[in-house]
Amino acid sequence: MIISITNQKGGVGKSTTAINLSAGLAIEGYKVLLIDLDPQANVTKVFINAEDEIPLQRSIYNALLNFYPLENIIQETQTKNLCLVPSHIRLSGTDLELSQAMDNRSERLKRALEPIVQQYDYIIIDTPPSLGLLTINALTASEKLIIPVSTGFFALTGLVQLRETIQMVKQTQLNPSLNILGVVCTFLERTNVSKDVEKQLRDYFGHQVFNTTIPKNISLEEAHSNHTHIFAYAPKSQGAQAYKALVKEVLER
Amino acid sequence: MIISITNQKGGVGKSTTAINLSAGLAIEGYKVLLIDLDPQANVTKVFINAEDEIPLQRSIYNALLNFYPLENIIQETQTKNLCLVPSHIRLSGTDLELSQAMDNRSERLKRALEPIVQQYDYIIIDTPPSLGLLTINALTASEKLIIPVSTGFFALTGLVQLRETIQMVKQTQLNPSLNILGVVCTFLERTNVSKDVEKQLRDYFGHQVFNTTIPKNISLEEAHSNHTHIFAYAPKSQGAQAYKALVKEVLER
Ligand SMILES: Nc1ncnc2c1ncn2[C@@H]1O[C@H](COP(=O)(O)OP(=O)(O)OP(=O)(O)O)[C@@H](O)[C@H]1O
Ligand SMILES: Nc1ncnc2c1ncn2[C@@H]1O[C@H](COP(=O)(O)OP(=O)(O)OP(=O)(O)O)[C@@H](O)[C@H]1O
Ligand SMILES: [Mg+2]
Ligand SMILES: [Mg+2]
Repeated sequence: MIISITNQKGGVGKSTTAINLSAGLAIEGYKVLLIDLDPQANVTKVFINAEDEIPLQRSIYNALLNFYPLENIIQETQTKNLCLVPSHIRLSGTDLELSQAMDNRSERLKRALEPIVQQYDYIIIDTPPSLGLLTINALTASEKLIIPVSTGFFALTGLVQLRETIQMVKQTQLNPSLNILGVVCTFLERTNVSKDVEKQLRDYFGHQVFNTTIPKNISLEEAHSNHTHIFAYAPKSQGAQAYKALVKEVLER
Repeated sequence: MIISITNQKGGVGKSTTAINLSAGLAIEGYKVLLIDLDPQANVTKVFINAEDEIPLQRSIYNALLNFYPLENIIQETQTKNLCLVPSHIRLSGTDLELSQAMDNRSERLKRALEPIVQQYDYIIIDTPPSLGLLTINALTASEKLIIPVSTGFFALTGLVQLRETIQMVKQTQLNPSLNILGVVCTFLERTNVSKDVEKQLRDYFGHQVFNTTIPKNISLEEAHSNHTHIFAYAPKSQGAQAYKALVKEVLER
């Protein structure tokens, strides 16, 4: 199954969810490929040490812009069953660089995945905070979407735009079978604003909202600066419990 | 003075800083123009009620893509001395739509501002979380930058990319006189991670880091859902005190 983690609102926990969901599925024994499609390369920076900087040719940039086989870019991580396709900052020029392309630019990622998709149980794609060509490529290549939403006025109002984009991808035949696997509340705190948002989300998305919510938990932040996922850094933390529960819910759907 | 609020990392407080800095300067009696250059239109959604949805022709989209005079797009807000140029979701297609343009795409905003720049003391530009053409337009049009940085591993690692982009804008003669007015720590909490980040920022940027830091304060979030800035919503809150101090520091620099 190919799942994109997407929301054009910045800082809602997309990368954190991509990292910990992928690791959680790998620990359960599933073969997982994690693709970093964000030029910020946050996911890449967790799994690959700064000094082993990834050259452009060994990043997703080369597969998307030069049709370089994805097979040659996939890297192993220290987590068993989890492989990574790293990103590169040059990816931020994709919309401009692909603008002259004569082929269907939105399907570049879908085409790149076709030769290797059978080798994995789950392919998880982290997307940038925008609705540009990179995110459209992720939506076109995916079967399902997971939408992290944090508790804030801007996060809620952005969902309308996201829904419209998903509809556009479905209706323009780019990917008619694309569906939302679930919406996950992140950064949940015990404030009234948080409670309000959770209630509004359940009203807006109904059963598509996961039962699992992700609390604000400093261990999730610390795991990143320790270059690993939450299950290796703080397996007993609230963050680890929450993402373990999310993994379980994803497997059930 | 034209100031862009920029950082490609998502969710670090760009829009919140653009809103409250603009309002704070307007309250001090300066004539301020606030430009929403983010397709998410978060700044626009605070100042303009949802039912008065801004048509595409009356948004920055029309000025950037069709050279429509900015003068005809500027709207008054309920805050004296503060005017707004609203955004529109269609802006998310700018990189693709401007790709065929024969002129220098990076200077569209700069050209649009020339006829009206004399009418304002401060022009504040909120930018999207990316390093695409919209942000390059903001960097090209601005004299100064304010960089909000939140306390997280990803936020810190992203600064290297941001610095490289600023250097590129300066060296390619797009805007040789662009300078950082200051870096502001946002979402500061009394945790060790927060303290570490603040120290690392002061080591990396030295005196460019504002003395003022912005604490995590729920009133800043609530002000947005109440369609106003912090000085009107909760003038005695920690958030209001912090942004008032930031306004003072910006005026002194
Ligand atoms: N539940 C949580 N509790 C505490 N910190 C969190 C949590 N989830 C994410 N974080 C931290 O918050 C910051 C934002 O999260 P993250 O980078 O995953 O969001 P994002 O949506 O991927 O951002 P962007 O839009 O920039 O890609 C990061 O520094 C991350 O470590
Ligand atoms: N100091 C603060 N304390 C509490 N909440 C805050 C603070 N600053 C911003 N917020 C809230 O955090 C969220 C993220 O802030 P904001 O949207 O301003 O960041 P941004 O950098 O503009 O995000 P994006 O990258 O999506 O444009 C918003 O919901 C905002 O209301
Ligand atoms: Mg991310
Ligand atoms: Mg913003």
